[in-house]
Amino acid sequence: FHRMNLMQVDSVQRWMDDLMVMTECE
Amino acid sequence: RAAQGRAYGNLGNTHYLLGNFQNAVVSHEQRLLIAKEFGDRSAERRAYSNLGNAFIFLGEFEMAAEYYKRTLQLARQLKDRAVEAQSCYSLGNTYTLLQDFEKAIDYHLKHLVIAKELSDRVGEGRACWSLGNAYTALGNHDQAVHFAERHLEISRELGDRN
Repeated sequence: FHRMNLMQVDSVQRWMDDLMVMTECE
Repeated sequence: RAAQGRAYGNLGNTHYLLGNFQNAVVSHEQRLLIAKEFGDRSAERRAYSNLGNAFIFLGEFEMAAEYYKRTLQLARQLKDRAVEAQSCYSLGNTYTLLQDFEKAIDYHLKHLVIAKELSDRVGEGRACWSLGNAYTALGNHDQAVHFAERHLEISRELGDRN
């Protein structure tokens, strides 16, 4: 995220935090 | 063969949760192959989602976007609005990572429409938050303020102090 202001990506960061533990189970 | 498909899916998810994203991709690609052999579109859809997620953490955002688009296409064919919303949200975030804010806005707006339709206030709040950020990145401050205000309103309603 080096080229972006942190404020512009806080919503993306939150999404990635959730994504880290999100799997589509069999 | 069907059990093999499920085993690959579970193995892919385990690698993913362990942070072994390259191995997760290999397993989910096998799962996808078997799902296609059986014409199992739900399993195919799940494999696309899991592959998209793994490519995000590999930093391969273009690949992630391709798999999320396939997820979206199948979600529409399967008439699964919740998965369709989730795919649009993933695509909006992926295009933000790619710094393509126009496309990011397009998908976040699609997500917003479905979140409203499903009365998903949390999803609606996330969509507004994302849209506020994307419009800020584009320098469209009027729209940014509009969505930030809606995000605030929904966060208050949900008691989300953060």
